[in-house]
Amino acid sequence: VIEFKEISKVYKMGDVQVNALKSISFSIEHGDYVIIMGPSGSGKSTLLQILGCLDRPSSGEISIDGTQTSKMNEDQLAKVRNRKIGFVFQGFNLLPKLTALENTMLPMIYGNVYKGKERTERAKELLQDVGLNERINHRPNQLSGGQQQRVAIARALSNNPSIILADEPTGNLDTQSGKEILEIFGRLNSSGKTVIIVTHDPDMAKKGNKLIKLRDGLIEKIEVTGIG
Amino acid sequence: VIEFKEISKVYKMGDVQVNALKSISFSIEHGDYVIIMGPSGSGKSTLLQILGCLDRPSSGEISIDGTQTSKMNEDQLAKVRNRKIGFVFQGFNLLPKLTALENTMLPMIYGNVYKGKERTERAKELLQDVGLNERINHRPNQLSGGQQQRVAIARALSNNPSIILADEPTGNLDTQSGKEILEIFGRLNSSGKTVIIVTHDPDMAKKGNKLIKLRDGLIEKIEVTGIG
Ligand SMILES: Nc1ncnc2c1ncn2[C@@H]1O[C@H](COP(=O)(O)OP(=O)(O)OP(=O)(O)O)[C@@H](O)[C@H]1O
Ligand SMILES: Nc1ncnc2c1ncn2[C@@H]1O[C@H](COP(=O)(O)OP(=O)(O)OP(=O)(O)O)[C@@H](O)[C@H]1O
Ligand SMILES: [Mg+2]
Ligand SMILES: [Mg+2]
Repeated sequence: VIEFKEISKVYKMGDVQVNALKSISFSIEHGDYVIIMGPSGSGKSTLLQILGCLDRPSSGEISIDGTQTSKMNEDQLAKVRNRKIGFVFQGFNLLPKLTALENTMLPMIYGNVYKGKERTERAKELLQDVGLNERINHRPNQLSGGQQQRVAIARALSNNPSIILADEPTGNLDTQSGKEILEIFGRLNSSGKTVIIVTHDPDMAKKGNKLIKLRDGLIEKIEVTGIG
Repeated sequence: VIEFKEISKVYKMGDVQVNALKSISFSIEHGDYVIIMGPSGSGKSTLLQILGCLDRPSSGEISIDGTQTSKMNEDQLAKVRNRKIGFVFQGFNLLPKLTALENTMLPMIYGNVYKGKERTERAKELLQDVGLNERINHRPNQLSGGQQQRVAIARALSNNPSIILADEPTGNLDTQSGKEILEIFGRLNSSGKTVIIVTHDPDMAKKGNKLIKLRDGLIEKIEVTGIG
């Protein structure tokens, strides 16, 4: 269970202050399929990065499975991130000097759960699942936008994380490729993974069992749309 | 008029060859509103970059208003790019050390059509049109994904180009913000600008007077949907 209690995030720019998140409270159960929507600039990526332990809130309390993350040190946070969490960035954040295959393998190298030849096999399989088996040796600047997005997705899944966070994972994909990606997330959720997706696609609003709508750094509403 | 005759584009990677565009022929009239769609990896960005004189084809002939671009040198091409063409990149390509305002002003500084105080005024106006008047002094890493996308759009319009090329300009925007951007493109087209948009959004297919569908580096079909 992930619990957020009155989470805020303030960005300081000189003497100007941007209140990206004002007061956010909700909980996510194991195995939830959560859709987060809201206008551009409403705080979705900020929220997702705090959920993924990639950033800390300015105030408020977060607990993951009962442990308060504010009480964790950097090493403990890094461990949670690497073992439990798979994160698909809105801007992909692929390493430009590595191929699609190497980018996908990177979390496994840090995670030390998959070893040796198993890593390459698993990475190839994941890239095949996202339709990229003919592009595994391309570097990011030798890939289309949607292909880079799919490498970012494969990489996020490579350590078999229990929580998958995806920031607009189909934004650069045609309808068919987008459907195939959503089928992957659906299957992972059916197998027990917690899936949290930020999206601008209104068709996705009903795909999960929970819909969180943000506006101006606040939760406008939460809809529980199905059985968990 | 832009004319493409049997345009191909081959990327070489060692002894492997990627035929990103195989043989593309079509013409675009002044004032057209062209929508380009197709699966991820089908060659849309490659085609748009060649249309925008940002890249050269491997074979085939392009003419813009009767002049063959293959006969132009780098300076002449750069002049066409800067004065006639506004390009919105799929990956935004904003300069990280410049603010939204400075990024938007950059083409005007090179173009030398707008001068002095007029540049700042025009840049502020464009940023207001895309809903960013409260973010003009933010640098790209202080902006959300959709805000960066909108700076890229403002920048593409800053030199008042006669041809606007936009590569998935609403991919990171919610439905409402996306509508507002499309209204801007619609108004520019009504005022005589040629607008060419690559998109994955099926709702946009009928927005133009011409629809070009790509598949595997070839034109699958061209639909002329309205009066130019
Ligand atoms: N520098 C390069 N070297 C090798 N292959 C490349 C290079 N750039 C692009 N490609 C390949 O060319 C094909 C077309 O790429 P392009 O970026 O035009 O696709 P696209 O239609 O824009 O896709 P998307 O919808 O995902 O953005 C892709 O399969 C891509 O892998
Ligand atoms: N480092 C920063 N400094 C100042 N302001 C920031 C910073 N990062 C983000 N912001 C602001 O915080 C707000 C929320 O940003 P966030 O990226 O979470 O939005 P978002 O909902 O993901 O938007 P989009 O749909 O466009 O991706 C935005 O208005 C943005 O300008
Ligand atoms: Mg975002
Ligand atoms: Mg593209």
